[in-house]
Order: sequence, then structure tokens, then C-alpha cells
Amino acid sequence: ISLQRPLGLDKDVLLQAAEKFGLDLDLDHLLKELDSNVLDAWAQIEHLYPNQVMSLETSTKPKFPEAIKTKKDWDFVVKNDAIENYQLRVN
Amino acid sequence: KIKDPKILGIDPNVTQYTGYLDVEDEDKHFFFWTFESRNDPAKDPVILWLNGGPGCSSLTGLFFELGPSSIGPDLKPIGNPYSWNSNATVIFLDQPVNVGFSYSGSSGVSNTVAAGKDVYNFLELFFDQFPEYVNKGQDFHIAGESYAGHYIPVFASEILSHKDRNFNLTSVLIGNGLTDPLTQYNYYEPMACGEGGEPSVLPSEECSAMEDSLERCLGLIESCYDSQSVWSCVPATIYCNNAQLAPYQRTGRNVYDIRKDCEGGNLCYPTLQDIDDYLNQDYVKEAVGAEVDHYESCNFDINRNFLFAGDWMKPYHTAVTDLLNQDLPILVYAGDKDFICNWLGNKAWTDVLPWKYDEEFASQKVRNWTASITDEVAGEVKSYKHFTYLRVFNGGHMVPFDVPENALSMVNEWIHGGFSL
Repeated sequence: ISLQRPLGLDKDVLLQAAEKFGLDLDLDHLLKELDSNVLDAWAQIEHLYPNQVMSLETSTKPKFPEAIKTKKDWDFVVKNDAIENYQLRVN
Repeated sequence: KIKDPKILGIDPNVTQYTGYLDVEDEDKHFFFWTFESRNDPAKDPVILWLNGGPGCSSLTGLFFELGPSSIGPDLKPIGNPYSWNSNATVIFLDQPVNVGFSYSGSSGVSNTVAAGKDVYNFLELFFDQFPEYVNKGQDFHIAGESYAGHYIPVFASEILSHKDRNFNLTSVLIGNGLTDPLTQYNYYEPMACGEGGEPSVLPSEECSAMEDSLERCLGLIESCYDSQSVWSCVPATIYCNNAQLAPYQRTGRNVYDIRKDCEGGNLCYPTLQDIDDYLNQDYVKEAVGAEVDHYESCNFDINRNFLFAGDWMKPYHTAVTDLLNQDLPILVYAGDKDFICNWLGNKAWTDVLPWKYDEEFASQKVRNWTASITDEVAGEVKSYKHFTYLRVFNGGHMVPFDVPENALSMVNEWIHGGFSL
């Protein structure tokens, strides 16, 4: 077990990040696009901060979905035709 | 029937509204709580208050900083005579979704620009329902702190892009904000190492290590500014935060107040737990119509997601340039005991920000600011035309918590005094 890789990363960190970000990674294109400073930083990050690489994620899921209880008895419900899909409920 | 929030005894003599903005097709629901002005709500301006994080509830601002009550250890409200609704109606909005009492049944946003569209639509519908707050030409301001230094410039730009809006945006106030990381990250080492008005809190070798890593950090932020790609902005955030913030955090000191140690809880202030406990009581949730059964002051998943979306290091200060060039008054204030969004960095970015009067602003002399309520010299101010920077003496990250009288002086002078201090 390597202390530098406690989570046993088995892929290149850029590929792993792309997977976490939900992006298709064209590595050839990316290597041309990113400057060496950025690529070096990715390489170091894999070793220095593996936990942060493992937690790469950008979508937010409801934290307590079971704890949502919709209420109905509002004093006002406001809609505006100019703003589709939006409404304001006021107590 | 949802109970009237007045039964909670939080400023029971003023009219108050709670509720949700629903974005139906995305299943997003934003919670808000509004307190009318204690003075003259028919004429006084309206302020939208936003806490930062990203991922922290604006009810922290309500109960910990500038709202009409704090919460005591017995979970009872304690009136705040220096509440910002003394002379303004104040709206506290929990955003983005999945923060505080706001929620989404599906997923949420992880960047500032997406959050801005929801805030604009909230304001349109709010003022549709309550035209009495705008139809006599009352002013409307957005104020916030910390990561709201990202939010506010973008939200204000989004608002100004809608020419047919039903409300006026009069000014914005940014307190201890993160707005221009490329400039501000230069000042963590000076602030921690004795150049910010307080003694150094780090050993010299830690200060040297911060200096040594700065060039690389700034190079990464520059790459992020140039490309604004997640591939550049994420490593900039990880590298710079570990190199420039972590040495201070490891000392156990309060990142929001260099004079103090971090005591209990994620945010270093034990009283924040009282607020969580108060808002998690059933009778409180019933009175405000909360549809989320479990309240947390900060959602660290949101924090992580903004960070890993590359939002942290993006150059949102360019929106400040646009706002100033459209003549929108802007106040940037900073409590001078904060580390994490310190006054040195905030002063520096306002000095180098390009806008139509940037040279004139930069050449202005700093002068003393005397707070009207206490009649004491409470800070230092630099101003030209509609752009003002204020250093607030003895304030931490959350200025209204540390110096409530002077914070109220500041906001009253700004919104009622023609945007000058």
C-alpha cells in the first residue's frame, strides 16, 4: 500500500477527473490546450491530494430527499406569464 | 394553514413574509424570509442579503449578523437593535438550491452564473407580488459577503441585462468578498505573517513556504482566467488553497478572525449551532413554512461542487468592471481582522480593477471614516465617483457580527446618503 496513493488510483488522473466531471476526454486535444504549468499541477495533485481527486464531482444531489415535505396552505401563489416555469409561494 | 412567522417573536412588530420560489421544470425551490423596515416600509429601500460559502444559508446572516434577532443558548430570540431592517426592508434568500431551507428534488447548480438566473426570476416574482416595495421609486440594493463576492457582480449583471425588469437595481455592497482571486491570493501570506495590522500567526518557515508556492499558484490562476476551463480552474483551486490557506488553517486559528482560535463547529463559532438547533424545531419550521425537515447552515457538498466546477477561481471581477462602467454604485467593504477574504486583498483588487475612472480611483487618498451611530473613527475609506472601498476596523469576516453599530452606520450612510461614506 502506497501512502502516496492510499486510494489505489489506477487511472491517469486526467481520465479520472473527466469521469468524475462527466466529460468526454479527448486527451490529445487536451494536452495541446493546457499549458505545462497546468499539466504539472494535475500530475502533482494526484500525488499530493489524492482524496480531493477522489471526491471530484460537480452535480448536487438532494441531501435529505426523505426530509422534503411539500406544504399547500400558502397565502399567495404568484405566477407571471413572462417567466414560464416559475412561481412564488408566500406566507 | 402555515403559521404566521410573527409568532416566533422575531421582530413581531414588523410585517414579514416567508415562502418559496419554485422553478417547476427543474424542481428547484428557493426559501426566503423578508422583514419590513422598522422605520417606514412604504418609503425605505429594499436590500437582498446573500451569504456565501458557497453553500451557506442566508439565515446565518439573519440570525448571526444583521437580522432582527440572534438566537441564545436557550434557543430563544434575542432582539438586535442594530438590525439592517432598521431603515430598510431586508430579504434573506437561501441559494443556491439545497442550501438552508431551499431544496431541489433532482439536482442543483454548481456555478455562479446559473445561480444568477434563478435570483433574477425570484426578484421579478417577488416584486410582482409586493409592488408596494418598488412602485414609489424605492431603491433596491444587493448586499452579501464572502463567496457572494462572486455571486453579486454576476447577479447584478444578470439583472441589468433585463431592461424590462419590474424593479430598479440601485447599488451593490460586497463585504469581505472573494472577487478577484488572482490579486487576492497575493495577500494571504502578508495577512498571516504580520503585515495586515495583527502580529504574525505563522512561523517564518511557513511564511517562506507560502511565498515559495505563490508564483506557481498565480500562474495556475492566470491559466484559469485565460481559459476559464474546468481543467485549468480546478487545479488552480486545489493547489492554491492547499498552499495559501492550509498553513493558516493548520494553526487552529479562526480563519474569519485572526485574533481568535477556531472554537467548535465547522464555522468556528459555537453559536451557529444554536441557530441550527433553533431552526430544526418543528414549531419554527411550521411557522415559516419550511418544506425541508432538516436544516444545516452550510451544505459542504455544494461547496465542493462549486470548487470542482472550477467556479472558485474564475474572474468574476470582470463583471464589476461592467457594472461600474454602467454607473452602478458599488461598495466593497472588508473587516480588517479577517484572514480568508482579507482587507489587504480586497483593497488591492479595487486598486487594480480596470474601469472608466480607474486611474482617478487609484490616486485617491485613503481617509478616515467616522461611523454616524458611534461617532468614532471606525475605518478607512477610499472613493471616487460611484466606487468605494472601506476598511472596517475590528471587524472579522462577518462585519455586522463583530461591529454591529458601525456596520449599521455603514449601510445606512450608503443607502440613505447618496452612496458616499
